[in-house]
Amino acid sequence: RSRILISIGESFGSADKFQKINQMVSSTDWSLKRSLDGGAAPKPLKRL
Amino acid sequence: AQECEDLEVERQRRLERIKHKQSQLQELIMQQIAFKNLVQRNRQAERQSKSSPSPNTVISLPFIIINTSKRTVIDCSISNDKFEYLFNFDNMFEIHDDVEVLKRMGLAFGLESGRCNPEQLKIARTLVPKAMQPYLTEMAQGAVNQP
Amino acid sequence: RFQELQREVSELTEAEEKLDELINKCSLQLRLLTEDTHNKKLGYVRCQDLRDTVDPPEQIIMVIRAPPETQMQVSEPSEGYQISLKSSKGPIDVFLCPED
Repeated sequence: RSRILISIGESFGSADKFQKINQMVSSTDWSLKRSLDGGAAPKPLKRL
Repeated sequence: AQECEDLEVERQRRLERIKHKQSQLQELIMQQIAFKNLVQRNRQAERQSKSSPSPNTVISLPFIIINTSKRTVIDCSISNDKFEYLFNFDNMFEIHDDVEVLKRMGLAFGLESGRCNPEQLKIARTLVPKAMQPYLTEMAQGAVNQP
Repeated sequence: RFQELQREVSELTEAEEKLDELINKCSLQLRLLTEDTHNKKLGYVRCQDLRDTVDPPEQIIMVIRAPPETQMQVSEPSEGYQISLKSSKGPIDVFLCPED
């Protein structure tokens, strides 16, 4: 399982420190993955 | 020959470091311009409306945003003291910081992508110290090193 | 060739030192700029600004305002994605950007 840890809360940090996270997330699109493997729909999570 | 070899390696290493530091400096210049433009824009808006916006309608820096499709189900757990949060997403999302938002708002005059027109470049030059101006011109012409 | 390389490396050393100086100067200016009281008050965006920066605009936009050094961890558990936030310097504010 991949995992990325960063520090937030300051403005104007290094350039686009979220690039790796966005790449990791977009590389495995869960809805696509779910439809591909025909997995059961996720357990009904309460909406935020 | 060996000494030449070592110097060649040293030269390559320095070139790499200089390239990285140039992109770091370009990023700092863009952030300075974006922040000054944001302050300028808000000051003008408040002057025109002769009032400050109510606190719950604005988002002060620093912040980050997470955007995701409307279909995404987000499960959120929060500790009582709000020091800890846990989110579970069942779909893709993107995370961006405030600097990225300011750039997307056009407040860095498109310098991040080398699309800064002469008019904007003239204004941008007034927003940074003289020593930084050569870097500005380079960025406006598209010589932006990706960090 | 050796002398040529020596000359080049010393020029690069000078260029790097100049860059270090500019980076330090620019970082200090940016910190003074963002910490200035007036600028702090005017350093904000509106929800509409955020909506204008996401494509497509009708997405869920979650805003997180956290104290410095808050740890964010993004992990890929068995199903979906998990984001955990852990602050040691104060409460974290999270809210959704209204759609209208």
